[in-house]
Amino acid sequence: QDGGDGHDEL
Amino acid sequence: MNIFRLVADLMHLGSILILLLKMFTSRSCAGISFKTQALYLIVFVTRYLDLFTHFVSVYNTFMKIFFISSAGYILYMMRVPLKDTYNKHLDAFRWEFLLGGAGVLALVFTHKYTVIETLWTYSIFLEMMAILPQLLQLQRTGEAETITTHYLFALGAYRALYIVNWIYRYETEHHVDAISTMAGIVQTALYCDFFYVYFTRVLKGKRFKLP
Repeated sequence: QDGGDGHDEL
Repeated sequence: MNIFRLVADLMHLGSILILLLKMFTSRSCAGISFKTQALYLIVFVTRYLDLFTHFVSVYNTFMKIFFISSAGYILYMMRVPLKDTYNKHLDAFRWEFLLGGAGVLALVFTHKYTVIETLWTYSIFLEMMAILPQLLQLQRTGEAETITTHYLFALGAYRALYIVNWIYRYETEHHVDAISTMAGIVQTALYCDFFYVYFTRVLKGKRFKLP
């Protein structure tokens, strides 16, 4: 969840 | 999603609407840095490439499309209908350094060496510094229209609320993204001088004027 492709913020 | 991030995003959206309102009502882009606006378009395009690969929510998709298209529209307004009101001599920041510097930082700090991830990191570092041409222009002019200062305040408030959002996310989800947090703190700090003048002058009904 830290970093990687899962950016959920704008 | 939490309330701080939601309000932050709405302030960001609101800042763009204020900027468009300024351009429409005054039929002028005087006082606005084209370079800062162009940097924001690059920021949005490089950050939101995941529109095609990673679905978060309808809200998230809508906002990404809004930010990219409004940034493109603002550049069009400044270049075509309002071209004669743009003062290139006041917009003198050497933005090549920002474009290059963000590139170096992205290559050093990115979480993963994939194209999308490195461009995401690039967008974070570029956004960190994208307001500098606008702040330089403000400093050179020494004063600003009130509506322009509301635009800048909304933009700065959006950044400050993101810090609160990260603290909240750390407490509730143990979620930390070191890159966006560090860059976000630097970015918010750039607004300190502006906030001071905004609170002590503009909110008291006076004109924005640097001491």
